[in-house]
Amino acid sequence: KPVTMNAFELISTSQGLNLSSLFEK
Amino acid sequence: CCDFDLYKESRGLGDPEILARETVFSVSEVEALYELFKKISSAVIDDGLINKEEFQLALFKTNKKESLFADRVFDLFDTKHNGILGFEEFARALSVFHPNAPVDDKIEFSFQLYDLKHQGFIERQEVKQMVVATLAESGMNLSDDVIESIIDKTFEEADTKHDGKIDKEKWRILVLRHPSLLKNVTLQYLKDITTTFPSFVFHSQVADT
Repeated sequence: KPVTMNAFELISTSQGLNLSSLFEK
Repeated sequence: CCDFDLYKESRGLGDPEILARETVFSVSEVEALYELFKKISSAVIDDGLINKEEFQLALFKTNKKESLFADRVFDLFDTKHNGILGFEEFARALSVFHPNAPVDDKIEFSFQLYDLKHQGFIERQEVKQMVVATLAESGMNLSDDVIESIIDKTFEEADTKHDGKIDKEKWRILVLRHPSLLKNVTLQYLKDITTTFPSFVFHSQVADT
């Protein structure tokens, strides 16, 4: 299977970068 | 000789009108954001400031999780570099995440986020460190060969000058070509902050307009 993902796309999936959880009650 | 006030964090809401002028938030939105701030900042020590533990707790609902990126985000929010966030720092940083914030601000913030060593460019070793951290934090497992080929491909595309570095200009070209890379510096929630935290009206310092 060819690798198509950009490293930064992968990095941006990190939970630590998902600030939307700040708004969860 | 020293300006101690520079490092002293001011507590409380401050002047919402000044913050509204200098950020993308309206006065009401600043006040609603302060409700969120109060909630996060009182989670461990109710001192009107957010420390790293409280930030982690708000992000992960646990303070036991180690995260390279939660640390990076906190450090970028912490513009006074004193290990705690006052409301002003919190509001100014989140302003960049507003859907209406200038895209240039988002590009700048994301570049700083990934420029781990503050060198003014992102190098291969940093990208690898971030990929490995992301995989570890999410429990994914990829072989070193696969990781290396992901990074090869990324540099092939991003490093147009072939000097092994992604500087700010190359970063800008890359994210404009892949707008999804800026997705995590935009929080749709910020558009609805006044409806998410309606209790701000009980503490509002300004009259309705």
